[in-house]
Amino acid sequence: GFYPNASAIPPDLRRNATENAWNAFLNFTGCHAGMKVDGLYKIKQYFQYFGYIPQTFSGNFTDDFDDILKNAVEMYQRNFKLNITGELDELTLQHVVIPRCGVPDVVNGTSTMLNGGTRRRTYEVSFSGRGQRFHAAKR
Amino acid sequence: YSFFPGEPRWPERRRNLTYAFEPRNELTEEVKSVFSRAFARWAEVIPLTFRRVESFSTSDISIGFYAGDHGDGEPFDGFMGTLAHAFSPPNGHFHLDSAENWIVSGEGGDGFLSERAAVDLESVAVHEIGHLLGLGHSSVQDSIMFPTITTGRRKVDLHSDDVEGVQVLYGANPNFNGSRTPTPSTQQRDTGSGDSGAAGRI
Repeated sequence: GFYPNASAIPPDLRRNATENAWNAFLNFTGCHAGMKVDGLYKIKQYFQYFGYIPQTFSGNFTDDFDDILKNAVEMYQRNFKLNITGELDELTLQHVVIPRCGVPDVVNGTSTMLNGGTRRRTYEVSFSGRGQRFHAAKR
Repeated sequence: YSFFPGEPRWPERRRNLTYAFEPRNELTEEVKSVFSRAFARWAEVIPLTFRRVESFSTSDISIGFYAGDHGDGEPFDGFMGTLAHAFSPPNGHFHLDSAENWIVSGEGGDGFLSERAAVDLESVAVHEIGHLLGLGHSSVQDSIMFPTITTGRRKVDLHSDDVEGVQVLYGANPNFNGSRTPTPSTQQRDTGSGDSGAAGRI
């Protein structure tokens, strides 16, 4: 609905920001490579939706914290100027759950967020997960 | 700032763009005026014009609120999460998630809303129009083209990063003489963050 200001939102429609479906990702705080956690595949779907995992990976992901997820997390941390830990640390997940635009940050494996201006830096990602092997190149 | 692959933009012969609203949404004039304000912010800095028309099927840009799966392969996800998406030129489709509580705030620049679980409509509109023009996401946190917006935040003033990017695509509006007054928060953020020093608000 549309409201002229916040107080005009009917109490029964006043939603709590914690109802954000992505808030469930906060349960993965502290997860890192090598772990296997129930439901971890959902955050892989999130990263794939925004381009951090190529569409070539079919959506039936495992719950393993594998290289695919680690590379996606590192690129996300680079884009949002977070500490590049490759882990689902608290600050990274606090960013992940913020509402956002549905347009991907990464297109065809190249982060659009790191180009621009006079410094054209491109980061391609390596997916050395099981199955297809991809190469990596950081320029 | 960044662009979509191939840096698509509206062709020279299509710089006076029209936009229309999904008739089934039956939007009020107040809601529609939010979008005209958002278009005006971009029209101020580039030599493009945006004119509202009634014919949804033939306008250059089509704006609609939809829930869940709405036929473009990018289903919305309900309350919060993904708020909206728009497609690069010359597609012109601009979709917003009807599951959100949209605040149709008044005039004025950046600020904060009292309601944490609501989204400022004009802030999202200004961002998505950036995509309709050919801009991708930016890593400059204060820019309009930064991918996320915290609930309760109103962010509508174009940042120098946004202006520089869109003017690479279309050149500057000859009437634009934007003077930048760097905002303290941006300056503080820039110290040592490696962002370009020219950051500031228009």
